[in-house]
Amino acid sequence: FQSAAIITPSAQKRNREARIPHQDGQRSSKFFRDIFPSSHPIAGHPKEDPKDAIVPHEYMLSIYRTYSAAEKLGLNASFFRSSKSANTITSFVDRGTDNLLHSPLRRQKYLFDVSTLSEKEELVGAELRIFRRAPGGLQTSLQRTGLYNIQLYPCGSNRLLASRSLDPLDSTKSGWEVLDVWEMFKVHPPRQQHHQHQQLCFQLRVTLSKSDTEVDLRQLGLDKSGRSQQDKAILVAYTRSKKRENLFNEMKEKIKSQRTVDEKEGKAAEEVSLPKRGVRGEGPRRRRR
Amino acid sequence: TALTNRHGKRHGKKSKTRCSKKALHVNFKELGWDDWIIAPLDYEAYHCEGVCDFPLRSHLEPTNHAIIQTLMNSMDPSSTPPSCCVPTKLSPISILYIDSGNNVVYKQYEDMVVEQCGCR
Repeated sequence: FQSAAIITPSAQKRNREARIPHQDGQRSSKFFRDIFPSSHPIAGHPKEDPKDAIVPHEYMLSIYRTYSAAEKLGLNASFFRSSKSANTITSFVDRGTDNLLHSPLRRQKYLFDVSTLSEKEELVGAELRIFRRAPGGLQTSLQRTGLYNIQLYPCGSNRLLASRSLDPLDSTKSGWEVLDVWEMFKVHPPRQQHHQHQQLCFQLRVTLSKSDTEVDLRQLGLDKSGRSQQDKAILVAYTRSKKRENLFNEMKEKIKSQRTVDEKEGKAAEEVSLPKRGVRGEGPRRRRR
Repeated sequence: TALTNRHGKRHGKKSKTRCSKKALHVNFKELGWDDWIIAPLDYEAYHCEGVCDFPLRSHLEPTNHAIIQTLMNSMDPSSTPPSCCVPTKLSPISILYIDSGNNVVYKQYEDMVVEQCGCR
């Protein structure tokens, strides 16, 4: 992500203050807190499991901040190279977990549900962003020369999708690795496992550049255990719609999906509360309308 | 009082304001949309208000039809309504929201802010 932020002097000052490191080294932005106060309904009630609370990644917040500032200056956000002329940028959060069968961790899978990606919109770019944590105590074994080679494959295929090199010195600091996966959408359109869920699956490995030996991904901070929502990998899809977007479309989609969730929960609750049939006088109680 | 007289305001008759851009502050939180819109929580959308009376001013960029309709209305108001004061130029805003799959989406929504008003 090229820094395209248009920062006004006052924001610069604010930004400098805002970089308040968390105990676990995670940076958070006061702007994030401005628009996402703890009283915000989304932050207030995490969906189902607190772990899955919907928290925007810093990358998405910075996109919003930069492009809305550009709009205020009368610039069209889609002119920014980083937006790839997209007018919609969607982030899908990784749903995979560590493959703990293998120790050391040689492969890492990333799984994304992209079913909400509209077929009516033209895909103009896609990238996988993976947060590499600072490896911490295991550092000693890494004192070696030569680059690491990060390689990305579609799951179940050994056709190399994307790769990038990593300097051992850089690997001692945390950072985001960005891999272009647009090809994946062209060659492997999302598989329809259930007609609602379209899954995209990636597999990652890291080798030593001079030889093909695979590295334990934990040493490079690529394991997933204990990650906050904002540290999970995201698949970012850049799309462009020719047709003018109707604001209410999102609303209708939201209401529809919420209704299906409610119906499912209602049905489940009913099944639990219904007494077994067969005993006279104990039939299901008629629900008061 | 003497000063206003000199400006030619007619006494006792409330003058209708001509078609122009007015403030309209939209608060997504008050609309109850903040369960899916992350940012912005509010923004200035503006709106167009006022009369399109004869003669139409050039900055209102009337269409030929609007000129004819306004002329007809000025000659016989009961036969033809005046032309309408509407947005003639709009600009987009960026919205960060949560879609139906609970993914965070940035989208640029067209036609969200009135830049100019005119008679149509």
